[in-house]
Amino acid sequence: MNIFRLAGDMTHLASVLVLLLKIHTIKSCAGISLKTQELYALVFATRYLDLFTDYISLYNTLMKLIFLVSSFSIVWYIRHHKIVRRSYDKDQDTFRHYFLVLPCFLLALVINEKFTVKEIMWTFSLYLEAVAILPQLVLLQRTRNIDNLTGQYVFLLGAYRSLYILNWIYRYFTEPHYVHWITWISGLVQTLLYADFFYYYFQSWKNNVKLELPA
Amino acid sequence: TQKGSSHDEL
Repeated sequence: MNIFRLAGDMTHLASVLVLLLKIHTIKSCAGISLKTQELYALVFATRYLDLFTDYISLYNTLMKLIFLVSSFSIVWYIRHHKIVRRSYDKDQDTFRHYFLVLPCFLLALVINEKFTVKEIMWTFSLYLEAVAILPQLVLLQRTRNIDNLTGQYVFLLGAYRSLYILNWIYRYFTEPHYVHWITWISGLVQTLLYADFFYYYFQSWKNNVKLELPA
Repeated sequence: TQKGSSHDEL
């Protein structure tokens, strides 16, 4: 475990906590894409199948459980909570899941490191995570006006991805046989998707004005 | 998961 990896995991954790906190305290999920949250729940459910087969460390197991429980709780809140679900803007959040899920699954069947169920699910989760933020970014573009917590949520997710890239560079130079093209390319694609959002986030931060995306 | 594998990542 290196410092970039730990910092990456912590910003990832913070992003989830910010979102849960927003939903739990304000009792609102305005500006949050349910589609993205459902895709993340699917990402974790398919990636962490190794919870049943491999033990890596207590840290690893705990973090996996936290991400699984939190992602499914967020989906539950938006879909079923008596008050929260009323703030969900269904008409704006129109991205279709299968546009992302299907190509990712087919790609995982073709491009993977090993043709086994566990490995294909793991690869699928990497591809899906790379694009799972798209419904959220589309929703942000549509509503344009973003509250602070939603902005911070997306910012923290982007920070997590950037730190993971530094982690890979560090591991490449310090660990033998650490070459993982599938992980790197899907991770890079994922990080690049945030580039546009980051640009406007920093602009608004620098000028000390509320974050607003151009139409 | 042996050293050098990215499967220990979250």
